[in-house]
Amino acid sequence: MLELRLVQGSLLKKVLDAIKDLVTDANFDCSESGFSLQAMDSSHVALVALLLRSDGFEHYRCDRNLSMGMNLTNMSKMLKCAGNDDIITIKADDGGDSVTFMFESPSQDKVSDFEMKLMDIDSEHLGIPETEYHAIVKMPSAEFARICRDLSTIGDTVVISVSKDGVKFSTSGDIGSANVVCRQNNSVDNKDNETVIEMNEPVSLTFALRYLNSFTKATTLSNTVTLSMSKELPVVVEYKIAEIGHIRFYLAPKIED
Amino acid sequence: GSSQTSLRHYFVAT
Repeated sequence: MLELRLVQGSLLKKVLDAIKDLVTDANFDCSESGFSLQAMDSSHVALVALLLRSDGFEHYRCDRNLSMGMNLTNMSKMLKCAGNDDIITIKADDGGDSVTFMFESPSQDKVSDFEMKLMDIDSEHLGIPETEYHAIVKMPSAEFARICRDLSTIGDTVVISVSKDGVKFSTSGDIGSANVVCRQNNSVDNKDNETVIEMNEPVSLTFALRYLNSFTKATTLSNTVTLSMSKELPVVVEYKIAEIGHIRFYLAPKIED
Repeated sequence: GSSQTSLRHYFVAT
């Protein structure tokens, strides 16, 4: 038996909006520690890892580990029926073939339940090694989204270079080229507006902008985003989900032929 | 030109 009650139901709606275009079907894994998901896009270039820790739920009951295969388009359709202020409860029976989403309005005067069929998904789980990253950039998530969107009007790929001077995003295409440099700044008033660069050694990697643009759909989940990079390794683009967990996107770099 | 690598190149199935 599984019963997870999330008071801030809008978080789940936002999570689905952030991942449903990248991944079609995914297994949600439920254990004592939390509600999680790991899935790759169909071309195996990008991976999303979601964790909602059990202590972030108002009520969390998971009698045994459960993996529930869901079509994210259909799940998103159902969650769209929840109000932004609604409390969402996810319920499932062990070995059942469906999951129920229950939506309660804040004043408890409206309760809805939506039952969705589960599916068998043969998904591959990848081990992601713990890595010391050469450079970690924390910046406002809206700024990162803006840069990715702007540069994708010029080119298809972006070179992200971190040096002691800052982080540089560069692209080029048929009509020309563009560079955006963000320098480290410390905002006294608002930590969310800071750009903070931790660098052990300079790193420069090339990525497809269309994936980064897809990741930025998670911007509504967090005011800040963290980019972790090492030479010749996938970048990690992480959005913290207030008090409850994170969503991490991994993207394989492009390599010069 | 540049070519896109796969995540399978970096992460191993568990």
